[in-house]
Amino acid sequence: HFPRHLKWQNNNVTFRILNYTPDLKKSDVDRAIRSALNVWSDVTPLTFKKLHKGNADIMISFGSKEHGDYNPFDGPNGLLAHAYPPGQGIGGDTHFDEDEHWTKDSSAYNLFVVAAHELGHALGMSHSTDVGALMYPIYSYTTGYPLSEDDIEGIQALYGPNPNSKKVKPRPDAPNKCDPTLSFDAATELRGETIIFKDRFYWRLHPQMPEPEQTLIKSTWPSIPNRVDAAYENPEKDRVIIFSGIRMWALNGYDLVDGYPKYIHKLGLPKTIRKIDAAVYIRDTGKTLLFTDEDYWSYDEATGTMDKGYPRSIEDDFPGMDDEVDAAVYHYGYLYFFHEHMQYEYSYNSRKVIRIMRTNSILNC
Amino acid sequence: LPVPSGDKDNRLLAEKYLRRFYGFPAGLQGKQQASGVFETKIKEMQKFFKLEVTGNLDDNTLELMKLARCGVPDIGEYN
Repeated sequence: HFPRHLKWQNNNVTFRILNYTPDLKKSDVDRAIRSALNVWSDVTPLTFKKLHKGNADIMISFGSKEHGDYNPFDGPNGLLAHAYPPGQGIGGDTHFDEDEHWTKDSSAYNLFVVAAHELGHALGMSHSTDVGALMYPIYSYTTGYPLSEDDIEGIQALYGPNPNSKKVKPRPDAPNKCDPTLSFDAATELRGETIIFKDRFYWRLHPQMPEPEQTLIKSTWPSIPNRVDAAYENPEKDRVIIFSGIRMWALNGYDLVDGYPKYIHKLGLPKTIRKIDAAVYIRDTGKTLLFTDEDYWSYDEATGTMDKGYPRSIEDDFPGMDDEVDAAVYHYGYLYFFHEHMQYEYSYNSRKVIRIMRTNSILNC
Repeated sequence: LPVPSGDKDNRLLAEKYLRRFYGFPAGLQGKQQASGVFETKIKEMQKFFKLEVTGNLDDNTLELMKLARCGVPDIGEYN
């Protein structure tokens, strides 16, 4: 919240759109602003009435550089928009930088996403430190329901819940890396870094970065689903393969490779396999192991075929691993299996688990 | 040694960012005081974005400063 928890004293708030960006049809701008207001009215008693003349609580306009409030914009990119906390005069007013390109999709800055964030300010919300919250200050294109639990908690602390509340499915807050019960969805190397996927986010570990960096998957790869099941790197081909459901994507560095997604069955998996739990490339053998439930498969990267005689039992071939695997990485002859909140260091040579640690010890917790 | 121009640009970008979003005081102050305040504000920004809190203008911090974002300050005085 802003200092003194600034808010509108009256739940019936008025708004007016003073001018329009030429980037979108007038009706598209109207719809984006209305949808953005509905995001907040769905979870509070607030109602928004549109005025076509005179002074409204929230005056909405598009302007570039110095646009009348001595708080100039900066041309393309950088600052996208700003808004003022509830109050008289300029209070609640919301300004969009006309030097940006405004769109209805992810091809440039999505007006709905930015408007929903700015109108949060106009209603009394300040910035959130939760990277998955709508009120996080950095732009990222997201689809689906925009509010996180953090956002809803914040706005309802000011105005209370919507008495006729619609069932909304808020986004869970960003996972806390030092939560002792933390489990991983997937893990892979990527050109010397380690990428760990959890929920809608991924952590990026770099040898020179003691602090893992948490980012929304979609802010880096908008076309990849919000949830990753497994991932592995084949350093010889400089490719990272990401699995989600029955589809897979390939990355070259951080760039998506054309021609994906493809079906995982192209690897030679039977149609009955609908999800891969974990995947890891074993540099010494040139094989990629794919774990599904209690079994695993061996894919020969050189021939592009699945080895014969699979699936085999994880428990039989990896003594000490008698449960499913969430994620796996391979370092210098050691396989690290992650399952729920524990990780198992498995020695390939001595064919046994030689150490057990907490899953998030890899995140310096 | 004279500061290489790239570093100087980054420093100016950082000062402008901190002035806009973290209340870094405008105008020149004593050299020592300026660097102390600069480091303090960098730490505030790193803490907010859950970066490693070093007080230094490292690559990650600079990279984040260049991302598209909202113009409302993150903390401090709301103008």
